[in-house]
Amino acid sequence: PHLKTFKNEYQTCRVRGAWPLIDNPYIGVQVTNEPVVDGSPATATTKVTIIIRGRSTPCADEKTYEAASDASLPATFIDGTQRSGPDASVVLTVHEQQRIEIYVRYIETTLIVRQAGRYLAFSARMPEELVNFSGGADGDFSDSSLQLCVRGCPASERLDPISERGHKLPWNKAMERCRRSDSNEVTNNLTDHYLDWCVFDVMTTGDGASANDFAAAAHSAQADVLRLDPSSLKNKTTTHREQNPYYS
Amino acid sequence: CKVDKCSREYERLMDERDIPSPEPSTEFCQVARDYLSCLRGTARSCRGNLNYHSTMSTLGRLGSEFNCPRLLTNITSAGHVPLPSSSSAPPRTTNTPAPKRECTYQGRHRFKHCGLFGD
Repeated sequence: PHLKTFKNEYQTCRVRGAWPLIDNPYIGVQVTNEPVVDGSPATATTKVTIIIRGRSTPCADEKTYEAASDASLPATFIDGTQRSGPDASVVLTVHEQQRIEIYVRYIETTLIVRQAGRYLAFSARMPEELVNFSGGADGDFSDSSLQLCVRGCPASERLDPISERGHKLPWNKAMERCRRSDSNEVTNNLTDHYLDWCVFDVMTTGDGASANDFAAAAHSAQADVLRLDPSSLKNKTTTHREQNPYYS
Repeated sequence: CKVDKCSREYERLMDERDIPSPEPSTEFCQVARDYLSCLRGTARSCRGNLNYHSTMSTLGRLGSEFNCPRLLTNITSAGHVPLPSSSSAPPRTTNTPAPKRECTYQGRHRFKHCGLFGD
């Protein structure tokens, strides 16, 4: 999957299997990634698990949310509830059946899980001082080195987009598909890394149904960034293929 | 490997705060957290040092035994409880009572974003 870390690092990773994205005394988020095509190092997210760790606060009970790509997004936590804590400190809401949001008031944190085509996407916004206060359920007393959102992907898990992608579609066709905005896509124009990533995915998978899925996923991911971290977008668009890092 | 330097700093802080031995208190947990942080800073050069590994493991066990994460929950990385500030909680209807202050985030409203998607 493509990863934007809390430090605004942009990476494409293989990270096959289960990996923690966030792991601190307040919340834990874990994703499971599976290969998209047999024999390819590329993977996509098929499961997201979120734990709201209630034991660190009187503001909520512990809650777990689980989403899997082979079923529609659950509208509740696994215990069937949508709220927790006094004055609903934790609230889960469903939007257009393809997006759920969990708002945790006592840590001013928003978590979004999307179903994008056949795969899942995740977004989180949390206060800077809590991002830095990492260290898992045991606070600073456990190993936090694997949180992908905090540390990024380990170097050995990063994909080189030029040498490790397949090539089923030429760059110009992929660019055309990624610039085309379907009516059901949530943003008009892809820019920055989201345009690059879309071109990478569509070149890799070809112009079939999955290309539409990946283009839609890039639009959704950019929509979340526009809402949660708009200043990170520089409105860069690749106008000449020679400038595109994936063209060689 | 600078494990001894970290240990000396730990002993100095324990003396300074008048903590005779490890105990289940916020003060000790803060000292232990600083000790861990110092040790992590020297992790690369201490990879083969048995003293480093046994110290890390003892500190992890004490942190767990004394429930340090819970004691330190409300302490930010700056070492103080987050200060009150205006909230950006979602809008409420006019007849909904204001949420309890203790369950509304009181820290600084500077945010970070992380996202993961696609193939």
